[in-house]
Amino acid sequence: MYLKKLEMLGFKSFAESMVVTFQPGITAIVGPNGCGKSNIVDAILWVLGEQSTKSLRSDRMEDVIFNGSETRRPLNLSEAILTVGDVSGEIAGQFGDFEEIAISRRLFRTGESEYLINKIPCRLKDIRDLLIDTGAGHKGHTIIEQGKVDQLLNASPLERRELIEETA
Amino acid sequence: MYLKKLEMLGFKSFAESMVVTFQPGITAIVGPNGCGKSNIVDAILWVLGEQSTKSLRSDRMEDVIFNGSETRRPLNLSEAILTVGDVSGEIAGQFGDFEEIAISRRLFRTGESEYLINKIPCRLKDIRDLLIDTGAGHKGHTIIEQGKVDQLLNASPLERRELIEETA
Amino acid sequence: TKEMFLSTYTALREKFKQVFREFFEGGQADLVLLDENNALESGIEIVAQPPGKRLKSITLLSGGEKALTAIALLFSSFLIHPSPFCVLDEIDAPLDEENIRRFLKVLRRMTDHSQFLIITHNKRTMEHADLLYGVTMEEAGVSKLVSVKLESNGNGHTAVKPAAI
Amino acid sequence: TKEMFLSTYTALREKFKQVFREFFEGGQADLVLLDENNALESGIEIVAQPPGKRLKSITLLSGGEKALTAIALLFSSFLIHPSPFCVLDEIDAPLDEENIRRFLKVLRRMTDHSQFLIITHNKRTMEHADLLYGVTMEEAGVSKLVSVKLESNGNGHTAVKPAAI
Ligand SMILES: Nc1ncnc2c1ncn2[C@@H]1O[C@H](COP(=O)(O)OP(=O)(O)OP(=O)(O)O)[C@@H](O)[C@H]1O
Ligand SMILES: Nc1ncnc2c1ncn2[C@@H]1O[C@H](COP(=O)(O)OP(=O)(O)OP(=O)(O)O)[C@@H](O)[C@H]1O
Ligand SMILES: [Mg+2]
Ligand SMILES: [Mg+2]
Repeated sequence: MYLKKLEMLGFKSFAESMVVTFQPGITAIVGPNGCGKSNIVDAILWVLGEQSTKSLRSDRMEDVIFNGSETRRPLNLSEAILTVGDVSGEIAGQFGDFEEIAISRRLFRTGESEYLINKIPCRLKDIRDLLIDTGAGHKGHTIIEQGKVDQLLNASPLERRELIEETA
Repeated sequence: MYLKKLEMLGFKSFAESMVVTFQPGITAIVGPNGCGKSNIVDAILWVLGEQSTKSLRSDRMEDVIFNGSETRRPLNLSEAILTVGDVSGEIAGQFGDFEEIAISRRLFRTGESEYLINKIPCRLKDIRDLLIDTGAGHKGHTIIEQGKVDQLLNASPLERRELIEETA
Repeated sequence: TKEMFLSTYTALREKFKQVFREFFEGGQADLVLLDENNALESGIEIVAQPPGKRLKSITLLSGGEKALTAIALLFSSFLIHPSPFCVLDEIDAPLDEENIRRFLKVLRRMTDHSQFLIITHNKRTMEHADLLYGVTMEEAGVSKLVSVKLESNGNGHTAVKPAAI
Repeated sequence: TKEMFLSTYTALREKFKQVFREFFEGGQADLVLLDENNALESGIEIVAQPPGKRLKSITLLSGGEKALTAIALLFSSFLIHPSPFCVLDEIDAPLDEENIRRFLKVLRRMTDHSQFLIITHNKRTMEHADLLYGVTMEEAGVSKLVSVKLESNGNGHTAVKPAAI
């Protein structure tokens, strides 16, 4: 399977709808400090089911919703949609016949969450199971967040073992 | 006071005698990973009386002596000499009349240490007192080691307080 | 189970030794179980010896050597169980030019298996990308994505410019 | 003593607010005693708000914003009690070009008081040095110091070259 695109609206600093279209090979994201690059990484983690606010660099899950700037009011909804292609044959269960899969996650400021696969409402668990089937569930080495390398280096031998077990 | 030069022989990767001559303003040190730049910082910490092997990135104090390479045998002595100028009037006690001060520290693989100020043997305490008089003793913000900034950022509020007390 | 862990651990060790030697063009490295008799719970130590130097715990290496060794371990894990995509956020930050060149060489090989999204400030890494996006915050606090390209601006520096629309 | 700590702490807070605003060209930052009634033992929190963004604990900022905020605090401490010299080991590593420019501007002012030794991989920082040394390890495991200078090598990159003997 491969990533086709990531759409964000209201996720952290992405107050306006933005689409990252992926290609095979290496896609690089550049820009000044604080402009939102790591927020894109957070969006991918989040849409794939991340529940640890710490991993998302937030105090509470509500913090991932655009919380306003000097010129804009906070938004009430954060949405991210990750579209992956070429999944046929890799996925068990009800989504196994699709060629392309759009994974959506929404969080309302009221605290309500919605999860959808190809616009069909589902549970968070369904999204996480999907990723395990496609081999993208090995979170340990699939997404290396900023500072993760330092963490591995400064870890105690036991913490390091946990990190290694996660990856392999 | 200002730094005039730093001489190293047998300190960590400086197997041969090397001299860094300082000037007013900004001196920059560059080079590939692992070539010895941070070792120069360690040499300055060490000659000024650092006793924490952890701060010197070592397991034991003996580790600061050149411990051999593919082409060279280990050495038995590590020596660093820091020459500082324009100290007249800033220093109390017996060294107060000198214009220039050369601070030496030696460590023998036997475990013996020697400390000298202008070739006069002295105690480690004398070296440390010297630095306090000249205001270079505020170790907290005088020497910012590689990774110290991350340490300040990842510290707990109480650890951070200790770091701040050290600096100011 | 103990067998599962040991077989993955052994594969990881072997791959790590290879990738390390490729990154450092020599030298050696290994993973060490601190308590061999308690493989299922023991802590793990990383030891490394860049070419011409002494074998030591990873914490005693230079800033860049540590980072490159840790990346070797993460890439080894990836090569054993490749995921279809991989996201790397500024992992090239502590590396010098030569190490970035070697890192990019291994990265390019890994794109046979998978798609990579890499966040970077480094010009060499940008030059190696197949597709380049810039993120800006012209309006304070609001991120915007643009397509960008690299241009030499004549005074010894390469600059990132918005691509023509 | 409580008076001594509070007077230094207050001076540090004020200086930190200034230096932060200079580094970020706006915004605000502060130090916060977690337990105001126990000033002598309370932990200290750092809060910062880059221009156009929300005030938050330093841990929630971006990689580069965190580093620049921490450097602002260290420089503030230095400006209150300047030491005759100061050694900085690769503190510019996480900063982008614009932030390095601002960092170097403040660094240049601080050289009125003191001498600086800065270890760096960054070309802009090298360009600002009054004196430049290179460290090499031609013989594996053995460090050698050389004088170096910067040269544009024509393909959009600046290279570090040994200075003529
Ligand atoms: N919910 C939110 N609403 C608005 N802005 C947010 C929200 N969450 C985070 N931000 C802002 O996003 C910015 C962080 O962006 P990010 O971490 O992606 O930066 P970056 O581009 O990775 O920078 P660096 O190069 O320094 O790592 C911060 O300034 C933060 O204030
Ligand atoms: N006692 C010693 N004898 C010989 N070599 C040593 C000794 N102690 C440390 N070294 C070597 O010095 C090297 C570290 O150098 P240093 O930390 O100064 O690198 P650096 O130039 O700062 O690199 P980076 O850019 O990666 O931070 C290590 O490879 C280490 O093995
Ligand atoms: Mg970032
Ligand atoms: Mg270093």
